[in-house]
Amino acid sequence: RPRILTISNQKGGVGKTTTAVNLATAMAAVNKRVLLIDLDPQGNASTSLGIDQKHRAVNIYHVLLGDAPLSDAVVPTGIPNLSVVPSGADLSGAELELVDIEDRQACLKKALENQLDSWDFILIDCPPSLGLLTLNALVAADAVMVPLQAEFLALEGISQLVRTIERVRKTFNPNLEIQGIVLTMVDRRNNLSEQVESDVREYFGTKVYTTTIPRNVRISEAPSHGKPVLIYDLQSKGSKAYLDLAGEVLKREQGL
Amino acid sequence: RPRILTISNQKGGVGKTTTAVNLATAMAAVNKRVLLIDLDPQGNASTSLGIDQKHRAVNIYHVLLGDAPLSDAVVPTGIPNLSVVPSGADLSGAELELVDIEDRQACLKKALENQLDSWDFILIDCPPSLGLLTLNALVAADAVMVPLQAEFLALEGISQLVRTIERVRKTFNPNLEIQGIVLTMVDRRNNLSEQVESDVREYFGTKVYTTTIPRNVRISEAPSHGKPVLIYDLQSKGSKAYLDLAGEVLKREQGL
Ligand SMILES: Nc1ncnc2c1ncn2[C@@H]1O[C@H](COP(=O)(O)OP(=O)(O)OP(=O)(O)O)[C@@H](O)[C@H]1O
Ligand SMILES: Nc1ncnc2c1ncn2[C@@H]1O[C@H](COP(=O)(O)OP(=O)(O)OP(=O)(O)O)[C@@H](O)[C@H]1O
Ligand SMILES: [Mg+2]
Ligand SMILES: [Mg+2]
Repeated sequence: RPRILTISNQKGGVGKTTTAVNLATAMAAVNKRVLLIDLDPQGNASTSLGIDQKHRAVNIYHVLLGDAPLSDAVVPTGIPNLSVVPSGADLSGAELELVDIEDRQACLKKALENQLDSWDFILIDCPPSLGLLTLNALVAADAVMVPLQAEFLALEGISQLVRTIERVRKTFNPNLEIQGIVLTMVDRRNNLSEQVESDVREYFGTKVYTTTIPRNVRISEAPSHGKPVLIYDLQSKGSKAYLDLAGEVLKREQGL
Repeated sequence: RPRILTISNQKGGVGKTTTAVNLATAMAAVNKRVLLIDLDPQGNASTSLGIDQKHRAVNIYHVLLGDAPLSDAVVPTGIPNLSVVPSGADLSGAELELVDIEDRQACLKKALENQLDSWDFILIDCPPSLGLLTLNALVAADAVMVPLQAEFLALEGISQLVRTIERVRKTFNPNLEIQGIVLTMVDRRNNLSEQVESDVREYFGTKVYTTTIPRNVRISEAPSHGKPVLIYDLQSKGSKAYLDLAGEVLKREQGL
């Protein structure tokens, strides 16, 4: 059975999609078979991997509501070992549609059961909220990776996220754990960024990865080319950081 | 009757809260009586204005669900002409609670009716989604201000936002218009940022404010002091930009 990692944080713009796409690519580069699920109605992960609209006709919305099996929605990315289940426009209405379904928090978990044999890792990119889509990801997942922007306002929301993960562990998913916290958009020249990093390491200890992701313009250029930064510019600081992160994540996974 | 401006964009981390807080402060500085409503469960606008938890006991959640009149939730900020209705922890459950209420999209509009005589402008800070909280803000508002980060992924979501505003105008709020689009975190040294700015101006024309907000570290430091950047560092490029933006917004408002 593959490991399911959800990339979650209700704070917006902290690097969830960037981490999901580039970590998935880095893991695929070291021969892990990876499926990336784009559970955000914005569809940024699908765009970042160059999936155009005509390949999103069957997508995670249909899988979530039980209208299509997972295999019908899986799309190749052209990157070896990496496939994706794209997002779709319908997904923005999904949270309201899920409300009246029994076990509404477990729709994704059910849709994925016994469908995952051909992968080693499943990564789920979440929207910036703690609504029913993110709840479905937390119930289906084995572990959570939390991207945390090295900014003051991003720090404020962490305790709400940790409380939500605790609640899901108690009521719906006893195995759920925080795999780690990754500091993103770190700028060594900026005092605030250094301050946030030291606060986070003090508070969360070894849960925080040693690897941090630097602010790097090549990372923000890559999605406009429909490519992960590892493919767009392998020599960049951003690519190196995500390869290091993949190494660290896989080491933690082996230690399980 | 005051003008109600909602600051909305479902893309996360684009500067909604930063714009709501600093624009409100700049308008208050030129003697407009301003009320800022924090409709985001994260409560970042409340924090950015130094409202501590004990002053959030009665908040926008209670007003939205009709449990308290607006006047019970209004809190002074210490800044002349500026008051705030803070967010509260309960707000994260509000979207699910609103679903079964009749006219669920109009709860905020009803709560604000006939309660606004002491203000000139009401600004509403929205969460990063197009769910029921943002929908309530769009139904209650006269106009929308859209902060747009000068990044490729932020550009992708704009058409979804414009379609949603169109839909709200047709079904719930015929007066709703886009007051303007403000480019945030603009970095003149970065090609991508320049490229996004020229694309946006070409596509949206005069809807885009002439004023742009530069990336400025003083802006991101200010919330940790519980102050808007205009109070934290009036001489900074960030403060100057928000004062310019307030001037432009007020000019457009007078032209109405
Ligand atoms: N390390 C980095 N260096 C530079 N830019 C970055 C970095 N990480 C992310 N970005 C850019 O910052 C913006 C926000 O990142 P991203 O979209 O991945 O965050 P998110 O948490 O997925 O946002 P949302 O909450 O909207 O889903 C994007 O434009 C992205 O390209
Ligand atoms: N012009 C700027 N220069 C530097 N930093 C900025 C600027 N504008 C905003 N920031 C910082 O960027 C981060 C995101 O901004 P902000 O929280 O205002 O966005 P948001 O759209 O309200 O996010 P969310 O989608 O989570 O509500 C914050 O840490 C903020 O301090
Ligand atoms: Mg994202
Ligand atoms: Mg905000």
